[in-house]
Amino acid sequence: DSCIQFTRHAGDVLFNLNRLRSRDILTDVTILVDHQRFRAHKTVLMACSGLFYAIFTDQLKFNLNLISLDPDVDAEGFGILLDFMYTSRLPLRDSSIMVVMNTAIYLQMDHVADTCRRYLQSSEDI
Amino acid sequence: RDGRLPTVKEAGRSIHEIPR
Repeated sequence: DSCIQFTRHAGDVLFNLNRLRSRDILTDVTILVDHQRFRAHKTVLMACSGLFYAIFTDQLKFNLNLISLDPDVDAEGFGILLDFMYTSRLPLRDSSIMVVMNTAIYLQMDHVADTCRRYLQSSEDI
Repeated sequence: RDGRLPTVKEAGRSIHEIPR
């Protein structure tokens, strides 16, 4: 049906969610990754990651407010992906692309992992 | 015309900006 479509609304909402995160407003979970703590909103995490979707839809786990990830998960890679969730921007650096891809696989962020794979493939082609 | 208005795209900001 006809309407007024605000084309940047999704981005504006995401921007404000990131502001809420940076001010620790209504954040409801701490993610512990290799001794580093990351505060976040469960709803954003589960909207972006299959792993967090599975955790927070589990009747035994949805109420947890501290989640420790596998000790093999890289804190820098997690930080980059958490920033991506709140900004839609994924920095491309040769030094971090592998760790970002492996962390994306762990978090079941399949589209990001596929994109990293394609980026690595195209880098090899060059 | 069937009385419906056309869909309009609004490219400006849609909501307030939460301060830093």
